[in-house]
Amino acid sequence: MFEAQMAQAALLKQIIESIRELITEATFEVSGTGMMLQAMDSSHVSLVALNLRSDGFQLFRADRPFSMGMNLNHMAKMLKCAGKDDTLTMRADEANDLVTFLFESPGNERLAEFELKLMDITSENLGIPDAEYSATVSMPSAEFQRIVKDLGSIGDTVEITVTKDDVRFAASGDIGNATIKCRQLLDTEKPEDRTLIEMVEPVNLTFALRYLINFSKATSLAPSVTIKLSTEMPVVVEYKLSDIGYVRFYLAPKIED
Amino acid sequence: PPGQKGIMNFFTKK
Repeated sequence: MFEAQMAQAALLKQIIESIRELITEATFEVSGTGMMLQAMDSSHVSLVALNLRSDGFQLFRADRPFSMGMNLNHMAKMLKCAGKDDTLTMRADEANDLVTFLFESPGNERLAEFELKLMDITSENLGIPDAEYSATVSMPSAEFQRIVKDLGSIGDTVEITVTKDDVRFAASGDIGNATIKCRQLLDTEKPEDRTLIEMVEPVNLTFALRYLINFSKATSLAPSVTIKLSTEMPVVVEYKLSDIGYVRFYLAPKIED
Repeated sequence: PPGQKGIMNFFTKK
């Protein structure tokens, strides 16, 4: 038996909305520690890792580890039916191939029950090493989204260069070139407005912009985004979900053969 | 696409 209650159904709705274009089907692994999902996009270039800790839920019960394969577009259809301030309760048991989403209005006057069919998904889980990164940049998530969208109108790829003074994003295309340079900014009123650059050694990497633009759909989930880079390694783009976990996106670099 | 590596080149299968 699995049962979990979230204060805001809107949170899970936003999470699924942010990843469903990248991965259409995925298996949620449920255990005593929480709900986890790891899936590659269909071209196997990027990877999404979602972790929702059990202590971030209002109620969490998983008697034994349990896998729930879901079509994320179908899941999104149901989550869209939740009211803005509804609570969400998820229930499933191994006896039937269904997960139930219960949406309850704040005054308890409306209770909606949606049952989603679970599916068997064969997926390869990858072990992600706990690596030290050469450079870590934290910046407002809206700023990162603006940069990748702006550069997406110029070129297909972005060259990211981190030095101790700044992080540079550069793109080139048929119409010309663009470079956006962000300096470290620590003296801000709100911590989430900071741009923080931690550099062990300078890095310079190139990535396909369309994936980064896709990752930035998670912007509304967190005010700040953390980008971790090491030479010839996938970039990590992390959105922290306050009090419950994170969504991490990994993207393999483009490397000259 | 040229030069685009797959993510499985970097992370091992569990």
